Amino acid sequence: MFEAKLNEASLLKKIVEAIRELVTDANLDCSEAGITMQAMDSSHVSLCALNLRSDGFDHYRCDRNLSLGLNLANLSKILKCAGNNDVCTLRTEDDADTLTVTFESPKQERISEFELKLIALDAEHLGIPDTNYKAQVRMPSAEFQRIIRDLSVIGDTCSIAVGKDGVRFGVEGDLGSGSISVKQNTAAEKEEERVEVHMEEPVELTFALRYLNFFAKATPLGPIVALSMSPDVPVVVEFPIETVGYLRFYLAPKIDE
Amino acid sequence: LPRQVALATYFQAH
Repeated sequence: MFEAKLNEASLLKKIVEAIRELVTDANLDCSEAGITMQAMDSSHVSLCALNLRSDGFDHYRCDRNLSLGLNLANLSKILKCAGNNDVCTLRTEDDADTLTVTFESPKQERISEFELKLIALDAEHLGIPDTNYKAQVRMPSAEFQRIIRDLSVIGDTCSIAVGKDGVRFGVEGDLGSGSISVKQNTAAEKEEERVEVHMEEPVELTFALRYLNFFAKATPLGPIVALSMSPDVPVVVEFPIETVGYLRFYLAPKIDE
Repeated sequence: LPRQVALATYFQAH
């Protein structure tokens, strides 16, 4: 059997809300090591990769590897029935065609149980090569979210340029052009307010703002976002999930003809 | 206008 218990249903809610507009259906791949998920958007331009380590759960048991095919809109409907502080348990028997989702309120006075139908999905896995990224930026996720949202009003594509002093987001549109630069700031009192740049060489790439906006929906997962870039390869936008794992998005660049 | 590249250009399906 498979059983995974999370102290806070809100974590699962945040994960599903972060990806459900990008991805319709996905396989949750469960093993002794934890839960992973990899799924592309319907245009095959971006990919999200979730990793939740088994030791990040309050209880975790997985007797044999299994893939649980889920419709994320339906999972979202069920998660709406959970209180944020409810304990959430995912459970399935071997060869079952449903996933049992249980929510228990903190004082155990309310217990909800749902059976979500599983779906058969083609498991199309992409091999993501190990990459030594030439430029990496860690910055507050709320700042990233705001920049992407603001630039989306002006244009469809955004350049991201990492230099030694910081990162510059540029946009062009019918009304004109603009940029927002965020400077390296490693002296901020709180770690989550710091902007850190690690760079072997300056990198500038261009991306569709539509997808960066989808990624920014993961902002509630944590205070930090990490961008990793190398010339002519997809950017990695990572939202670390404290003590449990991460949610990463990969986005192929736009290239000038 | 810049052209959107597909992810499969970089990552191989298996």
